[in-house]
Amino acid sequence: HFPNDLKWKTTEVTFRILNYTPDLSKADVDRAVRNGLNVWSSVTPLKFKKLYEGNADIMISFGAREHGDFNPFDGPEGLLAHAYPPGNGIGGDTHFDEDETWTKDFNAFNLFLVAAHEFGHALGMAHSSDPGSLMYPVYSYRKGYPLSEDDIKGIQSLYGENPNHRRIKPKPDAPSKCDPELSFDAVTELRGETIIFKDRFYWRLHLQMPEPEQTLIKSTWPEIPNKVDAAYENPEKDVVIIFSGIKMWALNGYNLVDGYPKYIHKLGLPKTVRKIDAAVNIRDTGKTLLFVEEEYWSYDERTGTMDSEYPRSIKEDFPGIGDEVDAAAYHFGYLYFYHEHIQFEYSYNSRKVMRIMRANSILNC
Amino acid sequence: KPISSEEKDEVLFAEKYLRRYYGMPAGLQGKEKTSDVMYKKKIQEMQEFFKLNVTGKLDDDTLELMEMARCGVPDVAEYN
Repeated sequence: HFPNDLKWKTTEVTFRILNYTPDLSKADVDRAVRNGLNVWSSVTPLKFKKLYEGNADIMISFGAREHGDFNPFDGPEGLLAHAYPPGNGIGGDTHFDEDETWTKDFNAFNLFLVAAHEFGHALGMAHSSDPGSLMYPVYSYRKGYPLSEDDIKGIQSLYGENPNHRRIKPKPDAPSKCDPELSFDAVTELRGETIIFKDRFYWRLHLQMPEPEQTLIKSTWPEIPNKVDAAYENPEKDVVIIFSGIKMWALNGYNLVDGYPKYIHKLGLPKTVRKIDAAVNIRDTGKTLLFVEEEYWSYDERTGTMDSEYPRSIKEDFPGIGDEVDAAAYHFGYLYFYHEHIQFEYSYNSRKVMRIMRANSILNC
Repeated sequence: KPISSEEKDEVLFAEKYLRRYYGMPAGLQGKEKTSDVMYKKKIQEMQEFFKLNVTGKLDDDTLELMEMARCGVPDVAEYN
C-alpha cells in the first residue's frame, strides 16, 4: 500500500479515457481498460463507472516523453506506464507511454496486463516483490486470471471482499526456494545451466550466478503451459525436451523448435501413458529414461526407438530410491532422483544410493 | 584502471534508475563520500526488493533487471 493506506473514500469510482493509442482499435482499448478494472472489482465491492466528459477519478491517457505531469516517459521499452495513488486532481490518473507498442496478445506489451497493474496503483496498491504478483514492477506476460493471493489480500485489506464474489482460483504465490518441503516438477540442463521447474516458475542456476534466478515460465516461453511435468537435455542434438501432459516441446537454447508440440506417444510410449513424471538423458549411453508412476522406459536417441523389454520397475532397477520420481538429472556418472522434498544421489555404475539430501540443496538452501 | 565509457554509462543508467524508483537524492555530485554510501545503500534496497544477491554493487544480475521493461511507479511507495 501507499503511506497512510491511501484509498478512494467510496466504492463507486469513475474513469474516463481521454485519448487512444493507434496500435489497437478503439474497441480493443475500451475492452482492455474495462477488463483491467474488472480484475479488481471481481474481488472487492468496487464499481467502476465510465464518464465521457468532465473530471473522473481515474483519467486515462496515452502520451510520449513529457506528457503534462513533469514525470516524463522514456521512449520505447524501459518505462511503460505509471499511475497516481487515490486522491484529488492527478490522484488516480493513469498514463501509458505511447512510444510502446500496445497489443492484445502475448507480444509486448499487452495493454490489458499493464492497465490492470496501473489500476492497482490508482486504487491504492504499491509494488509487490513477489514475481508472480500482478503488482510486481517488472513486465511479464501471463495468461488467465492475473491476480495472485498477494494481490487479492492487498486490495481486500483496503476495500474488503466482493460480497457476491464468484470463487476464482487465484494464482498461488511464487514457491520459496528454501521451503524445507519444496519438491520439483522437473530438472534439466540447458547448455551448462540447470533449469528447475516448479508450478508456474522456473529457477535458473549458472556457475557464474551466485543466486538462482526465479522467472515465470510464460515470460520466457509464452507457448509452453504453466505446468511442466518433466524435461531433459539431449546434448548431442543440443535440444531440451519439455513434457506437459501428453505433449512435448523442443527448445534449442531458449528458442522453441518449429514443428512442436508433438504427442509423447511418438516416442513409442503406449496411449495409456498420459503424463511423464521425470526424464533424464544418460550422456554415456545415449539413452533417455522416461519415468511414469512406478515404471520407466528407455528411449534410444540414436535410433529414435524405444528399447525392448520396457517398461521396467523403478523400484527393482534403482533400489533405495522408492518407486516414484518427480524429476531426474544426470551428472558425471551419478543420477539425481528427486521425489517430494528428498534428493537421492545414485551411482549409475555401482547401482546404489550414495547420498540422500534435501531436494532444494541444489538451490543453496 | 580508468573506468570505461560503457561502465560509466551503466553507472549513470543505474543512478537514474535509483533516483526514479528508490528515491536516491539528486545533486549529490561533488560530495564523493556521501554519494558512494547512498549509491551503495540504494542498490542494496533494490537488490533486497527483487530478492537478488545483496552486494551493493552494480553486478550483472542487478543491471540486467534494471534494463527490464517495467512500471514507472517507484518501488518504495513513500517516493511516489
